[in-house]
Amino acid sequence: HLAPPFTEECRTGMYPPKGPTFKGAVTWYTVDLNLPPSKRWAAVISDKKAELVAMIQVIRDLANAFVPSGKLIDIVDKDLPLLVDTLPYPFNEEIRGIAAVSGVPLGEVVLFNIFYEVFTV
Amino acid sequence: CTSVVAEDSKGSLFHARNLDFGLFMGWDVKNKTWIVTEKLRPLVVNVDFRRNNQTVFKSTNFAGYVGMLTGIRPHVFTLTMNERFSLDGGYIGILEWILGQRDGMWMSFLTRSVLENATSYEEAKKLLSQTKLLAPAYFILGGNQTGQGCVITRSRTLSLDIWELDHSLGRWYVLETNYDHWKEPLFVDDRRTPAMKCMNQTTQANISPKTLYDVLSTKPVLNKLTTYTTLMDVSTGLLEAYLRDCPDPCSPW
Repeated sequence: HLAPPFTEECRTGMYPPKGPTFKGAVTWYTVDLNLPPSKRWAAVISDKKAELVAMIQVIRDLANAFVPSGKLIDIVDKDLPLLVDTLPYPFNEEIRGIAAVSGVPLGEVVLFNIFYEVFTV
Repeated sequence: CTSVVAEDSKGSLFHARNLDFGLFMGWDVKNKTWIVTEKLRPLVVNVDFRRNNQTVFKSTNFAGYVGMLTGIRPHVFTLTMNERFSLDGGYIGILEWILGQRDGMWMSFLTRSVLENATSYEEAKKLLSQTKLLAPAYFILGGNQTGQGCVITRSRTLSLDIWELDHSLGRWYVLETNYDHWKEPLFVDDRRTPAMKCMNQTTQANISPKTLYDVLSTKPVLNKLTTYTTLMDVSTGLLEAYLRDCPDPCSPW
């Protein structure tokens, strides 16, 4: 029973969420699609800037652990910004806006946004 | 990830998911947690996408990520996406993109486009099954009418399978983790069997967003990679999301 995957009896009565498996409610934001793409995420990113920077830092640390010379992050910072020009509108402009508001290098915001394609192997 | 679309005895459709992410991306030995998963949780937000002051769609998202993994077009359809691993993975699609072959779509941009533009379950199904992608994926789609629910298994170029609700076969729910539904899951990562056991135990008569939360709270469906649980009801337009934790004893994936 304790060997992975640990399996338990079907839970009941968990709702409304509470207890040790509930870590909090999720905050609501509005994104106005009438705004220019570069402005749409400004409120979200202003609120979550510190958390975004912390998450990106973890990815930097992981990348530097794999390639201690720092060359992998150099490639992300120097080459991935070139990719943003090829991404479809309005996603490219939204990504630029997020980088501008958060102060996170553009290449690292691009990497976060293409994580899925990178990690499907 | 675990996604499920279920229809109750009255024909109402509910859609729920656990978003699991961060496998092998740094293990915190002291706290017994995945480092990236822990950093992703504070980034989870619900977003109401509005045009002309009216809701177009709603989603559970990571701040800074412009694509969609979980969303609802109220009264029309619900959509989640689960990761599908393959040697013919997204890195090949990225390489092709860099080399100038740009006829494929980035997965999360497609889901966002579908939520933003598709105006029916059938249109969403067509776009998700026929658009060329950069990476393989599972799309889990729910509609607003009886029998409208499916799992679309995608390779980068093809729709490999569309697995639908089917009353004639007694299939009142479709449930997807991260394995093709016609194959056995990896034996050390079988979240499908416990999830289906709990769905069957719940029964169609008692299925609701609340009981789906119970199913998604059962370990190992809930595991150390689970960042959030989202519950959706297409008929009311409800989207609720909750941050999750999985204290020991708990499966690492």
